[in-house]
Amino acid sequence: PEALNAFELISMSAGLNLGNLFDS
Amino acid sequence: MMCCNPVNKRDCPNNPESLAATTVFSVNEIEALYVLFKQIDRGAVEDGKINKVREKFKLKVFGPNKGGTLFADRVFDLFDTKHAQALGFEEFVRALSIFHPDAPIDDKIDFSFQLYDIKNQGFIEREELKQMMEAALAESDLNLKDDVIETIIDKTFEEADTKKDGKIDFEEWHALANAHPCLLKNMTLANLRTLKNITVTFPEFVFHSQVKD
Repeated sequence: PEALNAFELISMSAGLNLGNLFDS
Repeated sequence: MMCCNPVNKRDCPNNPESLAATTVFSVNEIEALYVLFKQIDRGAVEDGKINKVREKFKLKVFGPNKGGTLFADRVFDLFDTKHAQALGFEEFVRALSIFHPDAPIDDKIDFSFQLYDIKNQGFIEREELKQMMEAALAESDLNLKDDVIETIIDKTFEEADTKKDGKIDFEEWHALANAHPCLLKNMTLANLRTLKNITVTFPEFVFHSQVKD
C-alpha cells in the first residue's frame, strides 16, 4: 500500500463498489 | 415464463424517452434500470420510512456489514441531487449514466471530485483525505500505522498539490486523474454496457419491455 497514492488506495477500497447494485 | 410481479413501461413514473435523450442509456436500458430501481426502492416504500431508502441503497451497494460508512453516505448524497433523502428514479438514472463505459471522462472526473470533496468546499484538504483513507482502510479491513498513512498523504500532496497551497482543487484533481487513470476505475461499471442482458438478472423483464432499440 505504501507505493500507492492515497486516492489509489481509496479507490481500491471495498466501500466504493457500485457494481453490487447489479447483484441479484 | 409467467410473471407474477410485472414491471412495464406504464409503471415507469418518468418519461423514459426524455431520460434516454439526456443520458447515455437507450429507452430499453432505462426500463431495465427501472426494474433495478424498484428492487432497491420497493422495501423502502413498503416500510413507509423515508430514511429506509438510504438504508436500502447502502445495504444493496455496500452489504450488511458496511452500512454506516463515510462512502456509503457520500455516494447516496451524490445520487440524491434534490437532497430529499430519497432515491428518485430520474436522479438514479442520471447518476448511473456517469458510470457508463461510454460516459465522457470529464463527467467521471467531476463526479469523483465531488465524491472526495466531502465538505463541498471546492477542494480536498489534507484532513479530509486522511479521514477518507482511514474509512477506506477500515472498510477493506486493512491496517496501516499512522505514520505510514501520513507518508502516503505527504507523497500524494507532493504530486497532486502543484500550487502548493495545502489543498487539491478541481484543476489539480483533473491533472492527477489524467496522470493516473486507475483513480477512475470505480467510476465505470461494465454491467451498464450489458443492460440489454438484464433478463439474466431480472427474468421478469422479458415480457414487459415495449420498446425495441
